[in-house]
Amino acid sequence: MIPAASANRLGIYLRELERLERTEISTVNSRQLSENLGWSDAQIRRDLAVFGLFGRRGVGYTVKELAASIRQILGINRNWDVILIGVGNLGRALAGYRGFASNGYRLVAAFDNNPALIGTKIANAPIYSVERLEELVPTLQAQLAILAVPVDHAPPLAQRLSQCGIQGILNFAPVILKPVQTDITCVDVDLALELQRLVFAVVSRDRS
Amino acid sequence: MIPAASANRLGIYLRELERLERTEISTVNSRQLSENLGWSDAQIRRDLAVFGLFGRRGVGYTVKELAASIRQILGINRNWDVILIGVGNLGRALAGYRGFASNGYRLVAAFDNNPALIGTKIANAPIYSVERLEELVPTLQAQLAILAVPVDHAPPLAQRLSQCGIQGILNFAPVILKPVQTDITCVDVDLALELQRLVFAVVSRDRS
Ligand SMILES: NC(=O)c1ccc[n+]([C@@H]2O[C@H](COP(=O)([O-])OP(=O)(O)OC[C@H]3O[C@@H](n4cnc5c(N)ncnc54)[C@H](O)[C@@H]3O)[C@@H](O)[C@H]2O)c1
Ligand SMILES: NC(=O)c1ccc[n+]([C@@H]2O[C@H](COP(=O)([O-])OP(=O)(O)OC[C@H]3O[C@@H](n4cnc5c(N)ncnc54)[C@H](O)[C@@H]3O)[C@@H](O)[C@H]2O)c1
Repeated sequence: MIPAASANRLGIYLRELERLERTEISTVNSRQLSENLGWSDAQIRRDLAVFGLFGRRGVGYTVKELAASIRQILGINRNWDVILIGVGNLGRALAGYRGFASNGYRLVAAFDNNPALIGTKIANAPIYSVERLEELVPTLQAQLAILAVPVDHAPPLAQRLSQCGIQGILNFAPVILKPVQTDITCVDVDLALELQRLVFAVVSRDRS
Repeated sequence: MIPAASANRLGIYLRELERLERTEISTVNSRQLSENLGWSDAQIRRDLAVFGLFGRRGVGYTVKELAASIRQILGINRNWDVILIGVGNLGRALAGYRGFASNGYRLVAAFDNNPALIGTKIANAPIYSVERLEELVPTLQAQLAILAVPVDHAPPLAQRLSQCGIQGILNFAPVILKPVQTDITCVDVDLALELQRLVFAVVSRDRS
C-alpha cells in the first residue's frame, strides 16, 4: 500500500513539472524542486523512489518523462467522465472550472432536484432530475461523481451513486462520507475546515 | 508544536460535536465518535489528550464542554474578519456560503481588478479595486484573506497582503504559496488536486 501523503505530494510535483514544461525546462533536480515546493530534497527523492522513479546522478530527472510517469501512476493519463450532483453556488463554480477539463476530466451530466434547473445546461452538460440517477448513470458510463448538495442530502445520495456503478465521489458537503460507504471510494473536502486550519495556524504562530 | 494532523482532525471532531448538540445529545464517548468518523477510538482519545482534553471513565466527554474547549484551542471562539480577493466563479460561491458566517467569519470587503465589479457588492460586502489594497486593508482591520484569482496573480498578491498586516491567506489558486511567504501563514487548497486524489484512490483500489 502506497502512503497517501506521498501520493498527495506526487500531485503537487506533477503540477510543478507541468509548469516547468510550459517554460521549456527539460531537466530538474530534487534541490530545485525543493526550492519551489517547500519540502526537503531528501523528502522529494524519497517520495519519487516509493513509486520507482529515480533521477540520474549529476543530471536529475527529465521533466517530460517524470511528468508522464507520474500521470500514469496517478491514473490521470486517461480521460475520466464525471457527473455533478447539485448545481448551486459551489456546483456552478466547479462545473465552470477550466482546470478540470485541462486535466482530462469531462463533465458529462449534472443532476439537481430544483425544477427550474432541470432541462437546462451547465458547461455544456445537460441537467437532469436527480430522480433519474439510477436510470441514466449506467448509460452515461461516468466513473466519478462530484457531490455539492446540502449536508443532509449527501449520505443518501452517496448510497444511490454506489449502486449505479460510480467508482468514486468527491464530496463537498461538510460530512464524512468515507466510513459510511464501504463499497465506493470517497474523498471529503470541507472548505470551512480549511479556513479553520488557517485560523489554527495563525493562532499557533501567535502563541509560540 | 502540536501535530497538524491532530489539529485537522480536531476540526472534524468539532463538526461532529456540533451535530450532536443540535440533536440534544449531552455526552459522547470515543467509541461513538469513532463509529461516525472512521478513526479508531484510540486515535480519537490520543488526539484529544494531545490538547489536554480527557473524558470521564464510564461517562465519556460532555458534548457542550468538549465543543467549547476545541473552539478555544482552534482559535474560533471569536469572530474573524475576512477579505476576498477575486470575485469570479469560485470567489462568488465562497462569498455566498452561509457556513462561513455560522462559524464566526465575517466578509468585510472584496477586491477585484475587473472594472465592471468595482463599486458593486457581494454578500453585503463592497467590492473595491485591488489597486486600493494597501490603502484600505489597514483600516478594515481584517486578519484573513481568501485568494481566488488566476494562478499567475496569486504570488504577487500574497506579497502585498503580508505587507498590509493580513495574518493568514487561504489560497485557492493552484500554486504553493507557503514557502514563498515566510512572514505570513498560508493554507493552499487545490480542488483539482482533490479530484486527482480521488482518481488515485480509485485506481489503487482497482490495482489491489
Ligand atoms: N458555496 C461554498 O463556497 C461552499 C463552501 C463550503 C462547503 N460548501 C458545501 O457545498 C454544498 C453545496 O453548497 P452551495 O453553496 O452550492 O449550496 P446551494 O444551496 O447553493 O446549492 C445546493 C444545490 O443542491 C441542490 N440539491 C438539494 N438537494 C438535492 C438533492 N437531493 N439532489 C440533487 N440536488 C439537490 C439544490 O437544488 C441546489 O441547486 C453544501 O453542502 C455546502 O455546505 C459550499
Ligand atoms: N472555479 C473553480 O471551481 C475552481 C476550482 C479549482 C481551482 N480554482 C482556482 O481558483 C482561482 C479562481 O478561479 P475562478 O474559476 O473563480 O476564476 P475566474 O476567472 O472566474 O475568477 C477570477 C477573478 O479574479 C479576478 N482577478 C484577476 N486578476 C486579479 C488581480 N490581480 N487582483 C484581483 N482580482 C483579480 C478576475 O477579475 C475574476 O473576477 C483560479 O486560480 C483557479 O485555478 C477554481
